[in-house]
Amino acid sequence: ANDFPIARKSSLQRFLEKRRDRITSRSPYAS
Amino acid sequence: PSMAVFNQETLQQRLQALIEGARESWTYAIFWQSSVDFSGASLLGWGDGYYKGEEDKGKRKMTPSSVSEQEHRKKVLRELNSLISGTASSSDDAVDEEVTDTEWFFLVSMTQSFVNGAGLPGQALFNSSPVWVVGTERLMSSPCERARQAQVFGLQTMVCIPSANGVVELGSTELIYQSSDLMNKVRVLFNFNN
Repeated sequence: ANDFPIARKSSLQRFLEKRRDRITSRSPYAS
Repeated sequence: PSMAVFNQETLQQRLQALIEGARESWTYAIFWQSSVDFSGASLLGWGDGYYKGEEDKGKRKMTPSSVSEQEHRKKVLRELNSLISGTASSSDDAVDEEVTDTEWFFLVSMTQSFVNGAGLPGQALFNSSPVWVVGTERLMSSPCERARQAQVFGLQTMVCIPSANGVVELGSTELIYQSSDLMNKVRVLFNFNN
């Protein structure tokens, strides 16, 4: 993770946010 | 009527449009951006990517050997999450969910680049010709490291289509055979004027 290129941070951020959304929507507790 | 201007925002929208508008089930799309390094050699590096995921996500059974691999992936993801959020540790439950093979392959792709002619994306750019590899056997026996890596992570189809400024790569966990419709879409969506 320390070697992750700074220039890719926006792509990484988007990926992590969408992943969180996908996981949350799969949760049985999701509204 | 004018051609699109290349920028990060429209790039993401184009990748999304390409995947979400396709009849086939693509797992991800990446735009490898062409540039020139300090020595004057041409290089393909990460431009942007759109990850959709696969239909059977989460159904795969964990094998004992993949438990330690999962721990490693989760650890890296926690660190990356901290890098983004700016906090030392994360209490985000989503980070501790299983990191699928295709998620990991996509994530690792962000750190990769290809010199002219190397790898499937480099080959497509160098020959100005699309590369379409379908099936586990063909991916596994490819001289390109990226194709073999894709097969290891469960992908069954990998396509690289050259365009202005770079190469569009698509991957799927399903078998998808060559389609002129997809190539036409790439030509329209990624025909930048700068």
